[in-house]
Order: sequence, then C-alpha cells, then structure tokens
Amino acid sequence: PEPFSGGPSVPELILQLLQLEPEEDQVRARIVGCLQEPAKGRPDQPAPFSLLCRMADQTFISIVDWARRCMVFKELEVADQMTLLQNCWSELLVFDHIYRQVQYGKEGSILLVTGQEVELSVVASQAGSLLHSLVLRAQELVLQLHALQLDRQEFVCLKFLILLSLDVKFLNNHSLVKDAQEKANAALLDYTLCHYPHCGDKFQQLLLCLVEVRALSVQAKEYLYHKHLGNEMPRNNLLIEMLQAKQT
Amino acid sequence: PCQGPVGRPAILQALLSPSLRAR
Repeated sequence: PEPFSGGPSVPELILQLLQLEPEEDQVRARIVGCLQEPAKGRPDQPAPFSLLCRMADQTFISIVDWARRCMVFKELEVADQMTLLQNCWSELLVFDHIYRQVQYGKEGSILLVTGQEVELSVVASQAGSLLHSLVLRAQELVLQLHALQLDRQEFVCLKFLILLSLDVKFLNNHSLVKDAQEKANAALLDYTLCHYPHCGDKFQQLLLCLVEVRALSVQAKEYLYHKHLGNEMPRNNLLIEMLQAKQT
Repeated sequence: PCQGPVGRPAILQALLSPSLRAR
C-alpha cells in the first residue's frame, strides 16, 4: 500500500483502463442521438425489433471505438486488431450488457443502453423463446456478478482480458499481446487479492464468469443467425456482417 | 452483406482504418 493513502493501491494498468472507459451517460447520449435519425428500415419488420438491432449496432461501434483507444491494441497492425475483434466482438457486447445490469439495473427488468427499462414480464410475453431464454440466462450471470461484488476496476480489466483473449498463434505480433495478457491477469489477481481479501478466490470466480460470458455470446450469435436465416434482420445490420465473416 | 478481403468485415475495416469513415 502507498503511504498516506486510504487503502491498497490500484494497479497502473487498471488505472489506465479506467481513464479510457467512457461514462455511461456519454455513451447513452451518443447512441440515443444516432437512433433518432430515421432508418432506411424494412416496413415489414416490427419497429421495436428494428430499433433494438440499430441499438446493438451502435453499441458495437462504441466498443470498437473503445478498443481502438486501448493501450497495446492501438499499437497492433490493423490485421491483428481485426483478428482480435472478430474473435471477441459478441463477448464484449454481452459483457457490456451484463455490466450495465450489475451497475445500474433493477430487479425484474433489463436496462438498455438508451436508458430504457424493459420489464422481464414484457420480454416473456413479447420476445420469442430464444431471446427470452438468452435474457434469463444473462440475468443469472448478473446475479452471480452482483453477489461477487464486481466493481468498475475489475470490469475494465475483464473487458481488456476479453479483448486480448485469443491464442497469440493467430496473430502477427505474439509478444506484445502475450505480455499484455499476462500483465492484465496479474493486475486483476493483484487487485482482487488486495481489495477483496475476505473473498478468497474472487480472481478465479471472475475468470469462471468469463467462461459463461463466452457461452452466452455463442448463444447470442446462434440467435442472430436464426433471425438472419428467417430473413428477420434489418438490411446492412453490422452484427450480421460480423457474424458472416470468416473467423480464425 | 459486403465483406473485405479474406473474410474481413468491411465495417470493421472502416472502423479501424484511420483513413475511412465508418458508416
């Protein structure tokens, strides 16, 4: 611990990631602004669903913008940046949603990036069974992370870990990414041990939650693909474009 | 949906390229 401080210090990496993290109200304002522009939509699609798809697209754009500003990531050549994002885009979207619920959500409803609240009973009655089960599964993870007391420091570090979570053999710059993966893991371990000494193995439990984030993201991609096959997605949807790209 | 070379999504190329504007 630093002298004259009120408690244990926060690893430098996490402090840097906190600086890069946009405020929720800034993200909300930008996305709400984008959604107010009329879309060249499909009149055959229900307006709320079309709006949700555009909202997800805009959230994706925010996430890429964040990644571009991240240390290490911004040093990589574009080919490596693309490989990393093609690997983790859906996990980052899922984790963004999850953390919003942990941080700002209320029991019995989900909070969208626009600030709108949707009652779970409405999801149950209006959404199809696939989306409903996805939302419920996500809510279980929200409860778990709530119980673990996931904080903003851990959130930004876990997001960074997700961004870099690819075997470096698929990249051109092995050493830069491997080094960053190790530093991020060490920072998270250090932080959880210092700040939650009573929690025992918070570090391990958080990493296990990332396994569930990955599983949820696979289920989310399957849902998107199902909607795409049923010709239910808006034209030029960015997530479908990401889904259809060849992955490593 | 359009794709860049080698299965790269064009949107990702646009967002990551300093010289192109995102849609």
